[in-house]
Amino acid sequence: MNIFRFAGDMTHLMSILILLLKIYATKSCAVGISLKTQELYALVFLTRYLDQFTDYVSLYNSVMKVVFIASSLAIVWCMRRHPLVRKSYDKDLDTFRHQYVLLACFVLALLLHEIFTFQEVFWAFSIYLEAVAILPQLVLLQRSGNVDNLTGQYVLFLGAYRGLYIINWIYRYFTEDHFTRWIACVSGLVQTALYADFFYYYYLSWKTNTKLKLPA
Amino acid sequence: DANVGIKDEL
Repeated sequence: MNIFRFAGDMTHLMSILILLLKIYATKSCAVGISLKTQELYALVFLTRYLDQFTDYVSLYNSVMKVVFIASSLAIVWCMRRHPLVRKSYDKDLDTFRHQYVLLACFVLALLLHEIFTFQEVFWAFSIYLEAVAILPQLVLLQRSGNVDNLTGQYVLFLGAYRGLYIINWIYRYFTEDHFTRWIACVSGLVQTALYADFFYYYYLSWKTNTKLKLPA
Repeated sequence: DANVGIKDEL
């Protein structure tokens, strides 16, 4: 465990807590949140942590896996079932066809994986899926034009988590022998690139002190 | 190598 990875996990946790805060603090409204992105993230955690019961790495690892699975399922449940939240969720705006993304990631996982076992293929699937899971959310933000600051911070923390993980991989590459996680590294780079344009507009809005607007 | 099996990252 190195400080970059720990910081990455903490910013990841923060992004999820910000989302839970937004849903409850704004009187359980889900405006500007993409349910599809939340469902994709829940699937990422469920398919990635299949080894939760077979491989024990550390208490921290096991606890964080439970926290990520529970919190992402709680957000999905809340946006689907909570009487008030589901009413404020704008499904006409959240129309990204995520089933194609699911299929593409699964086919890619069948082709590109480390070992052809059930667990490894689903692990690779979860890595690819995480890289593109933010797309429905970014599309929704572009559609709705303005970005409220909690949602903006949510995406910012998610991007920071991936950025820190890339530093963690660079650090591990130089400090550990035979550290090869090409699948996670390449996919993580793609994912962080997806955030780059959002970061750019976020930085512009912060610099010019104007409301964050994404070009439609 | 050992690294492949165990996924020690979240």
